Amino acid sequence: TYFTKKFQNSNARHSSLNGGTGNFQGDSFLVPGATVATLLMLGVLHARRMYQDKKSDELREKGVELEFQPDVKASFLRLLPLRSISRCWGYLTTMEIPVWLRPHVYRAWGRAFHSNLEEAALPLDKYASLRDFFVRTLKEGSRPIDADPQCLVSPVDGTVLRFGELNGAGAMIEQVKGFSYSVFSLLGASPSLPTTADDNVQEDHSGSITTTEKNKKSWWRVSLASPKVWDPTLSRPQRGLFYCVVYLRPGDYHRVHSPADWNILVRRHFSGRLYPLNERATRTIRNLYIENERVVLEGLWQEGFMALAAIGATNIGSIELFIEPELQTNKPRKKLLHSEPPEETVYECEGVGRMLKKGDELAAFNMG
Amino acid sequence: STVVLVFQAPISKQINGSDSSQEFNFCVKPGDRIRFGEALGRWHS
Repeated sequence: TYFTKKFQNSNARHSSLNGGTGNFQGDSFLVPGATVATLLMLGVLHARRMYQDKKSDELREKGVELEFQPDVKASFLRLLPLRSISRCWGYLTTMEIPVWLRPHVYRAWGRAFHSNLEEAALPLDKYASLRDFFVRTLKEGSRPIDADPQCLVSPVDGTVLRFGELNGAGAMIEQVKGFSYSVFSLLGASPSLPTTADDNVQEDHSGSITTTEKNKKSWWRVSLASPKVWDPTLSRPQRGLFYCVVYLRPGDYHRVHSPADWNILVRRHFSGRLYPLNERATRTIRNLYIENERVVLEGLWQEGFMALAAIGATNIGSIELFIEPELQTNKPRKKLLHSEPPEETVYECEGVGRMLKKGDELAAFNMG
Repeated sequence: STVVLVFQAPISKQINGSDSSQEFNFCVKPGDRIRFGEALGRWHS
């Protein structure tokens, strides 16, 4: 109302002053009005988003878990060219920033996304672009690695979303309460993925003891491939299959490390969509983790099978592998509609794949 | 972005016939912030 009145007054004043034309000043005033309207709209959307986030945080604190609830926005996202948008964003972030401006830009990013800039290995003005800053390394000693030989360490910085044990041939991982996806779809139909405890015998539902070829094969594959010599004094080891999902916020350190001493045998690249992966997306988009572009590394560690899936998002669509620098992700796709089968590479050097020690750098997420 | 780790770990293991056994346990809770290098889980006798 204020702007309309002001606009009418200024219009009336101008028309009396310059004999009735008044069009030039009136139009020039229109532009600030449109800008203000846009800023107002963005402000309202941001306030609404913050209110929704606050509401979901309060519910989470009360222990109420939000359920899966697809909505119109999720369906709308399916229509957007998210991969092209992601590549455009990536192109923008490769732009070189003037040296004097760099600290201000990265401090603003750090404030917006709660990054700890003190840990960055280089002074802020040494990162030529936002993309270089995003994939920054940390100062020596910033991340001490748990030395306990009987522990598995987190491969990344982030927020633990879910974890647990996988049982039975179906082996489903919960995306959010009310919606699960299969670990086979996430990792790709892999012959070495054990689907139950890898002991050679297992109780089936009727209580009788059965031996499954698959478990034998996966057990012998593990025992033959793993460096340890089979020790008859050990009773049959019982092993379970576990999973853990860690979400990286935009401000987190985005390099991926090896969670244990690990032989990586296979790499699978799924060229998929690039939906956002934030909390709201996990609650509203079906099959989010098995539709998005991702790189799966699969191999063996001292306790058997291990696989790591690095899943991209709209703003962070690229996954760079330090053990295979030539791999390119988030490239224009030939077939637009249906998803392509995963592209697989078997690492054969040294005879047992790529050996990595606990904490070794493995990969990095990047923008675009 | 998101990382999903899928791995085998001991759920019970008799060691040299004695009665002690090992079992993997997570040492995090959903919603925890974790940093690279910190323990996700351990398996101790």
